[in-house]
Amino acid sequence: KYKMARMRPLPILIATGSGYLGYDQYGRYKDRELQKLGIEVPPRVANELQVTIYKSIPTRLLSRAWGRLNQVDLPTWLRKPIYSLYIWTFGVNMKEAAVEDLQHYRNLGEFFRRKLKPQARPVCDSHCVISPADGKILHFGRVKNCEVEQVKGVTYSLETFLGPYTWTESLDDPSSFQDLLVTKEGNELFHCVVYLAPGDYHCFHSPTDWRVAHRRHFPGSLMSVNPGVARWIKELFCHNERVVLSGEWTHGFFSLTAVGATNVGSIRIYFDKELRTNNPRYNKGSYNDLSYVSNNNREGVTMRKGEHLGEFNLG
Amino acid sequence: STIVLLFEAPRDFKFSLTAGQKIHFGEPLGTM
Repeated sequence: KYKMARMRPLPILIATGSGYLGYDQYGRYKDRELQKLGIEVPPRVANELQVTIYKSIPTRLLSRAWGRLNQVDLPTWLRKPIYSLYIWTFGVNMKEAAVEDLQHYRNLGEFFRRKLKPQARPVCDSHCVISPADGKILHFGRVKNCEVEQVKGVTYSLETFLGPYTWTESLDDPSSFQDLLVTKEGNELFHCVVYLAPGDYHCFHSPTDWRVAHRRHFPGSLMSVNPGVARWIKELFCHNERVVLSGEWTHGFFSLTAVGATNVGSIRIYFDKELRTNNPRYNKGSYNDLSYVSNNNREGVTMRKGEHLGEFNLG
Repeated sequence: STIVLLFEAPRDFKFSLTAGQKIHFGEPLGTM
């Protein structure tokens, strides 16, 4: 007993940690070998314990601290080196920025919110739906059985992601949540996930001509949403802070959801002055609704394709 | 950060995308 008490916890931790890592790496090696043989291997998603441990990291606190830090105005002489390091690290293309002079940006938060030259992103006229932002296409396709794929093979529940269907009256008695959303005969439900990397332009625009009728804000975690984590944490987008805008376009139901992440904890919607994201206090699993349809505005907020819609902010 | 679009469209809607590709704001996502 005495010997056990004398043992230092550190070597035990190192031993168990490296044992676990070795086991995990061996499993990944086996998956790679199987893939080389052309055998489709389902992605290794995190188990309950790993998700709980990951969610216990105070990402909201870190995010707000990161945001505070990036609101501190930099001395003029420090701006160029700091922003040049950020540009080099994340591959930012300053030629497209509306203001190329780095001294113009007082702090990294302002630099992160930089706008682009209008001619830098021509809006495609010949297609009815466009990309709302710069980024990487993580996944896209038809929604099946109320499950949406965040990346290939890793799904999340449509109803958990959007929340209960209360933003408009439903006349008929649908067989599933997905059928609730599809309002026209012969239509299907489609989805597209765009991941914005740290160096990307972080404003987003209206992807089509539509009327935004409702906003639902889900406070939540701010786990990283980079593709590697999206492959590892199932239901990742249902854990994270997000703002769901829903309404109608020419073919029926349309929604755009902005999902926050650790370094980009705040979401702004330009026409929604009441929206406050990344607040210190929130009740787990809660959400708050706002309808843009009122007695004197039966239409909601009309958005034209390509119109400025909102932005992600640091912290 | 991430943006998720969820919308209904006629069955013959086709995405003109490849998973993993870079895309810019304003570029088309698909066609009817």
